[in-house]
Amino acid sequence: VRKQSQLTAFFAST
Amino acid sequence: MFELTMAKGSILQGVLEAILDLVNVANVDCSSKGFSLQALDTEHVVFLSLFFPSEVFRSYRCDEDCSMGIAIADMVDLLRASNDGDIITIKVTDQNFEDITITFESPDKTKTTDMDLQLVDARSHRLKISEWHDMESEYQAIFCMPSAQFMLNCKSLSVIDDDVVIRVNEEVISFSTKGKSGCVNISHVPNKTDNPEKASVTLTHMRGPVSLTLNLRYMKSCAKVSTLFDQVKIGLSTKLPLMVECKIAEKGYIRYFVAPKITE
Repeated sequence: VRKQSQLTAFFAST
Repeated sequence: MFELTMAKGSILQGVLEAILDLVNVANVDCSSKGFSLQALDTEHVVFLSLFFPSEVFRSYRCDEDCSMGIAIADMVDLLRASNDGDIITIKVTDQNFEDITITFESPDKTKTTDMDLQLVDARSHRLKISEWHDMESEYQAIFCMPSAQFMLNCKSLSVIDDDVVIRVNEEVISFSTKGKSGCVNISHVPNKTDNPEKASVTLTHMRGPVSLTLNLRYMKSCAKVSTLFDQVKIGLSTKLPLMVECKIAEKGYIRYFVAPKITE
């Protein structure tokens, strides 16, 4: 199953 | 004090119009070097970072760095009320840091319209991302293509399915999708040069084959902005979001970072 990832998996939030 | 002026229909206005389908609120940072904006879509899939250097504006002045949250949709609505030929001024004074003033001046200078737009809190729309020159080397493949071609690819594929698989290797750059009604595969044989020609697809960096799956809804939004420019640059990495970039003048840029779809 393909799932949409989120940017928080790549970048930290401030 | 911060003040910039631009003609109606200038590139900043066009870009703000084009990002509206993803972004409502944005962080704007102004310095003596130029105007930068960061925004995150509500689903946290796309991060937009743009920088317009001061020289792209008709006039630009920023005495002290400032940072503000702007309701972009409201701002675009106000800008749409300007008339052809108007000169648009966006201004923040030091005394009042609660709103920005937008002014339209008619070409014959006989009519002026002043509007105040309240600033908003947009701090939750920030992400900590590295400087681009540190990130660029992390991308396994970077290619450039005419932005009209990029838009056409996204449109053709979205007839079949919601997702696109972008694959890059030394020989071919392909955009493909598979749906209930069939499949589409668009392949480009890239040029390999550091100096891409405007009309061709060029592989500028290659550190190994890579492929990513992305939702076409977001890709179409990136393509919409890119059509304001001749060329679009696309970076793929298995460790970073897809990057879509358009250059503005010498030092300016619009960059989209799009989180891919992952197999679970």
